[in-house]
Amino acid sequence: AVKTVAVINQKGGVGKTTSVANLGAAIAMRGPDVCLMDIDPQAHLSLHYGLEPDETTATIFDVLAEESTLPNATKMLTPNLWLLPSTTDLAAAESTLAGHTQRNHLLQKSLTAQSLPHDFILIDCPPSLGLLTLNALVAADDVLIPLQPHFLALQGLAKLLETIQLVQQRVNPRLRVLGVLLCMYESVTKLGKDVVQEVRDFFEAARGTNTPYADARIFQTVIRRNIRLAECPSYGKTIFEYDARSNGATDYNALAGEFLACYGKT
Amino acid sequence: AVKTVAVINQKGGVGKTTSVANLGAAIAMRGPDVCLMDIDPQAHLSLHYGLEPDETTATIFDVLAEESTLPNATKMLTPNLWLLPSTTDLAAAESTLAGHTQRNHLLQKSLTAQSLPHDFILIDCPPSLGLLTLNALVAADDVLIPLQPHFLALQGLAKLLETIQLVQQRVNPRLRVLGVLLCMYESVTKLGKDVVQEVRDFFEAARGTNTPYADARIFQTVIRRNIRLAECPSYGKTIFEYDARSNGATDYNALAGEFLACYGKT
Ligand SMILES: Nc1ncnc2c1ncn2[C@@H]1O[C@H](COP(=O)(O)OP(=O)(O)OP(=O)(O)O)[C@@H](O)[C@H]1O
Ligand SMILES: Nc1ncnc2c1ncn2[C@@H]1O[C@H](COP(=O)(O)OP(=O)(O)OP(=O)(O)O)[C@@H](O)[C@H]1O
Ligand SMILES: [Mg+2]
Ligand SMILES: [Mg+2]
Repeated sequence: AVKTVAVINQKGGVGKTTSVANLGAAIAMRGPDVCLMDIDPQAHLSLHYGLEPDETTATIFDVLAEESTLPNATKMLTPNLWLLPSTTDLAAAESTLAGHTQRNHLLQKSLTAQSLPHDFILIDCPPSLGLLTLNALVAADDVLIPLQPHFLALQGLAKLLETIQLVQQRVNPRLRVLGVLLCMYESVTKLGKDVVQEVRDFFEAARGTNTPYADARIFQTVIRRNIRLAECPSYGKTIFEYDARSNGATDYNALAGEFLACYGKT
Repeated sequence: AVKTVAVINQKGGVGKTTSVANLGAAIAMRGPDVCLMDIDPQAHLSLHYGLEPDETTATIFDVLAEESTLPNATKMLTPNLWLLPSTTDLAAAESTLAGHTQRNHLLQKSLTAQSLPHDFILIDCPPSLGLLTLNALVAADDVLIPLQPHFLALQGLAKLLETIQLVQQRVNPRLRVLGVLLCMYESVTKLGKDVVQEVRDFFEAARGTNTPYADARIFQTVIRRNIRLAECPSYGKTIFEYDARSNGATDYNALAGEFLACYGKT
């Protein structure tokens, strides 16, 4: 059965898009079939793969508006890597879809409408806890939380975990937090170490509780700050295509191994 | 008359909050009376100043819901620096206020309801182009756009300028773009130079046109990447209180001089 992982953090600029783009590619390189979904109106994941949807392209907007289906709108990038593109028109979705009675279940409905050929689905979310992110939480099995080890980025974590718990209790009982991924990590800063300790303490205290984050971890793999990760999207390439020997490529490849191990795969 | 400047960029994590917090303080240090407004549900600007609103505190949410007024909800930090705090409850504002007939004009109405004692108002916006950011665009005289010199951050600029032009044409004819502020700048990267050149070319091409960005500039002052800027919010301090000799303090102080010169002040 397909595993759907929502990559979420309402704090902006913490590495969500960069992680979906490069972790997705790294998993696909090891064999599994991966579908990347861009549900951010900025459409940066689509851009990262060099896709700029035009009028004729079906996007996530058409799927949520029930005018297209997932298989119809999903593009094949390589034989086992797929992308459901976004569009800046999606910004209007919050208001156009807000009146729909099942507005938070639209993505879930499209996912369950037919059986999908993928092993993993990774969803790139916008920096907010609004309608689009709620759709991802309702549809997902697991949540991966990219975090920049900065004070402001840490502040939203409790609110995010609270929101995840609400969705798990009311709508999606299988939802759980897979873990926190440290991005743009600079090991020399004391700030980085302090933030990591706070997150570690938080999860230790949650062990054995009845929360969706009781088994959450901080991934051992840390994504180091590496300018090559910021350069590759301007060429429409993943870090592996752009600079396979960079720290960015090493880190996201190591993360793919650790991610797959969570599901008993290699 | 008070000058209201909205600090906006729908791209997340580009330095909006850090700029409002530190530019605001730097302007106040030179004499003018400054009010900082936090309209982001993350409430990071409030946090940056060590304020965590509780149930009893009036916030921007009460002002927009017309249950409180600006003078009532604004807190004095120093004799000429004020803060209108936000709250995470503001996240619900998008849906609770969405039905209001003048939903995009609520901030404007609260600003014009009485004469305010301030010389400048700086508004920290969330990373989106939704209801809260539209309220800031309707209420503002000028827009300051923080930009991280990265490819993904550059992509949203055209969409942001398009939105500003729409608001100027339909609702707020006085709205104009003051300029783009380069944040987290690392001079050694080629990516930084390329992005700067693209923005410069864009504004050169707009000279003499009838757009709100025809006179926009890239601020000569560049905010260099400086870990002290990421550390100071954890102490509830501005960069000037935390480390007055850091690059961050030097850069935001220089920016205050350049900002005030735009208004014929020193
Ligand atoms: N490890 C890294 N080292 C250096 N730069 C990085 C790294 N990860 C991401 N970046 C860059 O930092 C910026 C923010 O990353 P990204 O856009 O992936 O974050 P995001 O959480 O998706 O942002 P948003 O909240 O706007 O969706 C981008 O310009 C990206 O290229
Ligand atoms: N010049 C700088 N050098 C180093 N770190 C910085 C700098 N400016 C901001 N930061 C840090 O980078 C992160 C992003 O900055 P900030 O939160 O101000 O951006 P933002 O645009 O307000 O984000 P959001 O879109 O989430 O509101 C924060 O952790 C901040 O402390
Ligand atoms: Mg993103
Ligand atoms: Mg902010």
